[in-house]
Amino acid sequence: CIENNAEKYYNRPDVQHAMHANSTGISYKWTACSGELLDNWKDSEFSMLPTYKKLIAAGYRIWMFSGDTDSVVPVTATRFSLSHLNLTVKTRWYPWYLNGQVGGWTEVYDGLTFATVRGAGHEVPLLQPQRGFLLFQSFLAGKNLPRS
Amino acid sequence: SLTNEQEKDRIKALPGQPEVAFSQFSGYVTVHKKHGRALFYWLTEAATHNPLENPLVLWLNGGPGCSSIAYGASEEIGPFRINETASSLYLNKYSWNKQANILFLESPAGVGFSYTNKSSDLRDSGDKRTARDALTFLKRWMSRFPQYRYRDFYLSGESYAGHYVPQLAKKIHDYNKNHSNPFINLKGFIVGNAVTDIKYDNIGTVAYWWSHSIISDSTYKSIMSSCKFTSAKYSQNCDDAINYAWNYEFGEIDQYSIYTPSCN
Repeated sequence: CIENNAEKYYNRPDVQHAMHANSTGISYKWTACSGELLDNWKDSEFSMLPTYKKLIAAGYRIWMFSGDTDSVVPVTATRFSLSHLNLTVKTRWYPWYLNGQVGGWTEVYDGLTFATVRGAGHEVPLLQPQRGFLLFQSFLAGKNLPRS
Repeated sequence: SLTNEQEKDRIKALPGQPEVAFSQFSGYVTVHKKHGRALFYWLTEAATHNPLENPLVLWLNGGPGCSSIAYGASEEIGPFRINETASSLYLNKYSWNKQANILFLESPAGVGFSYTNKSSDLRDSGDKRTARDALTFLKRWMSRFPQYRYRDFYLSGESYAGHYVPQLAKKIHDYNKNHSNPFINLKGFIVGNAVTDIKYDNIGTVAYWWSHSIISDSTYKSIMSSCKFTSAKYSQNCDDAINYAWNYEFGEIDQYSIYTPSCN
């Protein structure tokens, strides 16, 4: 229910003033998700895999991660999609650790790193903030997740 | 020196906010003058001794139609959490601005504080225009914040931003190819629980439902036999099989986090 806090906070006039927000007086309340946009979404690519192929070929650093208690875009969905990129494995599947606990599992491919985050849902940093932070640190540093 | 426009966007302090040492800015960048489309951003600079040395990271939530400020900033990676009564903020110990300058963008127009003066824009949004407007936003935002031009830059996001992020990355890549000294110094991106491929995502999702005992064997079989997932439109039999699962087998769980209490 945590998003109810945001629904209250960002509709406070003093907060909007402090953030220079809603300066034109939008005719509807601020809300976390716009149903009108979602219901009327026009074009959506069937697959992002061709775009991934181009961006991997261009040499960008690409990481994908999955909170493994999410059932909306679950870890098996991402793994099954990723498997169709047919990437070469550089570092085989291993558990990564944080504070002596398995933070998740990871596999490094040529051009892409995949990692799971154990015990996290769709919003990984919400339920596993420390594991999410280590994932981000490792991504920025361009380092594989720690083996111990 | 900071541009005047930048200073106008400086947040002195948010109501109920604890004292912090990092700077924050928020405001609008127009991405389509004629339609009056403007995107709202919130920049929380790096909480380090010299933010100029830290990379810039843009965060996008998905939906489509959901706000990066509602989710990314306020309950995931931002520096503050909102208390129950929305009267004050407290610090997030694992805020990503301990490593980088984090830029939250409410995209596309119609999300959160981002708006359009042409109401029909709210009924014909899509991947293409979202990516186009996001690139326009970045170019204009970096004119307002020239200290971030040429800085190491990363994209990040989750869920339907599994579309937004690679699509924007591709747009930046193509834009940079046509410019000799590109100032948007994109180095890479990171996405979580990302919508990637309709067919394979759906097959993997149903496999997760079955392997995590959310649905029965017979429902798994009926979904897999009636759903082809080769187009965004499902057959009636497929719809019926999935609706049966949702209505009679899932139960009152939080599908986004299947082992934690659901929100009534």
